[in-house]
Amino acid sequence: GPIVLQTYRAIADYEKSSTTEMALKAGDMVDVVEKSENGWWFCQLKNKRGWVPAAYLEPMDGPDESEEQEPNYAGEVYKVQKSYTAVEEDELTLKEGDTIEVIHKLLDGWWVIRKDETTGYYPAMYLQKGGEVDT
Amino acid sequence: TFKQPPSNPPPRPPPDARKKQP
Repeated sequence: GPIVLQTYRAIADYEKSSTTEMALKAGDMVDVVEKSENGWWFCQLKNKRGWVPAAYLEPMDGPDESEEQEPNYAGEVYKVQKSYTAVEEDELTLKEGDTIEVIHKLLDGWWVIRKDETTGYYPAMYLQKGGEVDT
Repeated sequence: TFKQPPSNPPPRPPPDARKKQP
């Protein structure tokens, strides 16, 4: 059958920072073609196509609760694939090779993770599944 | 086939336009 694309509305203006992205104006209605786990969604708007941050989109058909996983407080072990230095207060700074636990996989690509006793946000695209918890 | 997503993390949600809760 035909593929029915989900329509989302831009909640704020977005300036693109690379060629494969698509700029948005608040209120733009986009069709989502592909949802990447890392928080970039491939969208189309009229004759334009490109990647858009999921955090800038809200669903037209009510809340997206069905898609978002519940937090898993037990944690799921991941390894840090790429270092990142926190910019916001609620983010974590980690080094490549660190082992952490993912507690909540958010659709915007910023996952809640735990390292030792500290929790914070970290980019999902810099994490790789698997590994042993450091003790 | 689509191009690969950008290699940088997406921006955090816009501060003054949080997703509305129902």
